[in-house]
Amino acid sequence: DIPRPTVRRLSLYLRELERIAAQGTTTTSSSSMAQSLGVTDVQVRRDLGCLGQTGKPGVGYQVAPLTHRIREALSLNRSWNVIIVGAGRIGRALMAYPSFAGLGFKIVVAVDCDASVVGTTVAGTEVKHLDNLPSLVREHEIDLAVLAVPHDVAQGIAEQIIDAGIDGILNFTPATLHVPVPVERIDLSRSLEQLAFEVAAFRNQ
Amino acid sequence: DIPRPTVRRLSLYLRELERIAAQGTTTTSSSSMAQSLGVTDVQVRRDLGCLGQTGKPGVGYQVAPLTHRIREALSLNRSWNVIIVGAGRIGRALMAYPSFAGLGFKIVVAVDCDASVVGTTVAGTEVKHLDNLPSLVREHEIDLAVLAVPHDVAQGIAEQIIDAGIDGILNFTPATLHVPVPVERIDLSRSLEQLAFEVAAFRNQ
Ligand SMILES: NC(=O)c1ccc[n+]([C@@H]2O[C@H](COP(=O)([O-])OP(=O)(O)OC[C@H]3O[C@@H](n4cnc5c(N)ncnc54)[C@H](O)[C@@H]3O)[C@@H](O)[C@H]2O)c1
Ligand SMILES: NC(=O)c1ccc[n+]([C@@H]2O[C@H](COP(=O)([O-])OP(=O)(O)OC[C@H]3O[C@@H](n4cnc5c(N)ncnc54)[C@H](O)[C@@H]3O)[C@@H](O)[C@H]2O)c1
Repeated sequence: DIPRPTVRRLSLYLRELERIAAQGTTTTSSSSMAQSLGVTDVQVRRDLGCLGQTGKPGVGYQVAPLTHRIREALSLNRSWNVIIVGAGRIGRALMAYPSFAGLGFKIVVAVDCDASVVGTTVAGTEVKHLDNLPSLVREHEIDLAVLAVPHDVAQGIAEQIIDAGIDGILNFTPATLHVPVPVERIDLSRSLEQLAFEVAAFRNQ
Repeated sequence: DIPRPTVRRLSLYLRELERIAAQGTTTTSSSSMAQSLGVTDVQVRRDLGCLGQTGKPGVGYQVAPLTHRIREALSLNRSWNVIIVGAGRIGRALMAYPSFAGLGFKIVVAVDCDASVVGTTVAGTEVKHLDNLPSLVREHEIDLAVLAVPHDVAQGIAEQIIDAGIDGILNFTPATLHVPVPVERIDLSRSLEQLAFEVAAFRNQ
């Protein structure tokens, strides 16, 4: 089993490998990966070792096979069907964002309870009524839900999502969800804190 | 100078300290922090050591002074004035989100170039025209900008932001910005990758 902090770094390595592959690079080394990502060389070698990947001395790692291996380890070598629950500002911005499909996350449908939103379409994806959730999950074989409803209804809607058979939630709301499946919380304030730290250091130079 | 990965963890520790303080806890230990956050005990002690904080054997750390010290280290013991550039779906969702102000990030104004959006107000914050950017930055002493414009205009608008005197950008667009100030990129696909990994592991149990 791969430890969670390693999983977070594998995502970073994947981005970097995709970036250098797009520039035509076919081999890389743990030290060049480490330098671009702000981690240590030892950390990169240890993480890739978890996947049974060891670089060849003097040559390093082949970009394409390594990319494939990391995608496999992160279960990205398959596609994931996603539902947006709450087609408001955040929900509709995600429906219109094309980059997720490229990574194997297909937003197949959205649901909402507001009659003025139900029946509309964003970037080809339709908004249905929340009451259809169980049948939509079966029909589209939905794996994951993005929760983008107001804070005060979040827990109740999360329970409906689990009852409908969904196994994971990407939670945009500030509510802490108590559900028996994995939840990944989106917390933009940590990014603002990082930025504030970097700007303070930048100004002190 | 604090290394970047340590800064990322300090944000995590801050969240955890705020969470336990809200429950009335006044002392904590590196091992209990480590357990809640999925890092090692040694890592917590090393990170807090960077701030000159060492726990007392048998007692651990005092929650309030430690929180204050981390906020100081992350330059959060002051307030930061933020401008939203691009008052579309993402921009307006951030304008309506109250949690940032609690952490010292005050969204003071937004700008856009669409005449139908300029002059509107979201949660008390007004949308002005992009042409006013330089005078707004001076008037409100703006430190940071959130970039939420379409991909194809991102670099050009980022240059206007820097020219107006702003020292840091929170970038929602998929464009890689080439500017001489700190940029923090929002990449929601990494969160989806984490969730996919957790759900695959959850299903294999
Ligand atoms: N994590 C962050 O940093 C961050 C930033 C901005 C917003 N948010 C949060 O994201 C969530 C969405 O924000 P938004 O700006 O898109 O809000 P919004 O009000 O624009 O959208 C909410 C949508 O949920 C729908 N809804 C309400 N009750 C529902 C229910 N019972 N069942 C189904 N749908 C329901 C509404 O009809 C609306 O379409 C909020 O919880 C907000 O606090 C988080
Ligand atoms: N990081 C992620 O995971 C993620 C998710 C969703 C959206 N996005 C990105 O966030 C950005 C905003 O998305 P959105 O859904 O809010 O888009 P949107 O189209 O709803 O909003 C864009 C806003 O920018 C304004 N604008 C356009 N050109 C401008 C210019 N030259 N100067 C000033 N303002 C200008 C428009 O008038 C509009 O109000 C896009 O780049 C999108 O790709 C990223």
